[in-house]
Amino acid sequence: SEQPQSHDEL
Amino acid sequence: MNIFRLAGDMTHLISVLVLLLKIYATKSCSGISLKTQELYAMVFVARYLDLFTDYISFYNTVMKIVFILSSLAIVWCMRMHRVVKRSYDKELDTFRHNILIVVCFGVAVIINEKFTLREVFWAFSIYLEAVAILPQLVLLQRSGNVDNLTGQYVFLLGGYRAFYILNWIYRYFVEQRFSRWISAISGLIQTALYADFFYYYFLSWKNNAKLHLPA
Repeated sequence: SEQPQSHDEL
Repeated sequence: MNIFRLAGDMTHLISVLVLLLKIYATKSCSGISLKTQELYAMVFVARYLDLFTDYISFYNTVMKIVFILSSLAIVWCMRMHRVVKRSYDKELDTFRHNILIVVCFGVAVIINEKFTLREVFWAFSIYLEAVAILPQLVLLQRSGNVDNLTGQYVFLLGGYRAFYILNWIYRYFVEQRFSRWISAISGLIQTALYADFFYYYFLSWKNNAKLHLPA
């Protein structure tokens, strides 16, 4: 599966 | 970054500063749940494991450090500071928050974006944040009256999550690929927990009365 998008939210 | 998320982060930051101010200025932590503060410290440590590995932006890194340090400072103050800890409502702050930790970790192991250590801890921090306010709300119910700084603290925390819900709605429409379901659903549950507090907070503000939560 695609790399989970980086968590850019705090 | 959108205005809703920035407003949410600022509201969150102010809520923590209000709490630190209350403890520092009054040298008292009466009305504050140590268990909620411990849960928040765990939320930030578990969520920001990537602090030193993934650099997203200067703002992101600074805010993560501020949240981790402030939440640990509050827990330290309430546990170790010889003056402050005397005013801790130990006999009222009896919520069994260990259950919350175990349940949230269990759910995170099952529902996460990817079964890796980092993603499981991230999901754990999202679920834990949703319920972290419970010991504080129970303490407010038990202690009946809410001193205005603690009331403002809880109100600001609810506001921060409400802004984040607007942020997710905005991102849903703006970004073609919305995959923040874990945060969004958990955030909705979290904000719902504040709803009743908001209701009584608004009533007390409207009647210009002291905030009294029904026992």
